Amino acid sequence: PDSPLARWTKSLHSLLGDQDGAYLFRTFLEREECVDTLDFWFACNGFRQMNLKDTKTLRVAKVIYKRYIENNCIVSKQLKPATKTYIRDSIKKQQIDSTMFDQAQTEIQTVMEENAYQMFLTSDIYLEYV
Amino acid sequence: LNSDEDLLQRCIGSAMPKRQ
Repeated sequence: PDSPLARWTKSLHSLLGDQDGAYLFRTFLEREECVDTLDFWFACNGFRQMNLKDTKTLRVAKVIYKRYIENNCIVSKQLKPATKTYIRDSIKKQQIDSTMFDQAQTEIQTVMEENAYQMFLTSDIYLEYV
Repeated sequence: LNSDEDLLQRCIGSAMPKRQ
């Protein structure tokens, strides 16, 4: 009853918590040319686990900002302007906080839940796997 | 080697689910 496949359809969160599910969803997003949204989502989780005393953490925050937020990529397009400004200012002031990407991650997650996740569950790649 | 891309990939990789 609680097979991986049953979990995948339960929620996006359960899909992304399962290794095979996450990789299959990533393959789907690569095909749809919006894999950046998923990589950003995982980067936010990875960032949250980093040690704030480590000098690498500020660098990683800057890299995430440059890669996904500053430019006009799909992640940036799906974020609210205020959210992007908040992150930009935090980095400028070097005020790094574990939760600084939380709002952005939530916004991206909501879009994924409403669009890509629903499309994935009816996609060939998913049905073939099933 | 600690390029920006390496750092980012390591950050993403650290959050990917491990095999259950």
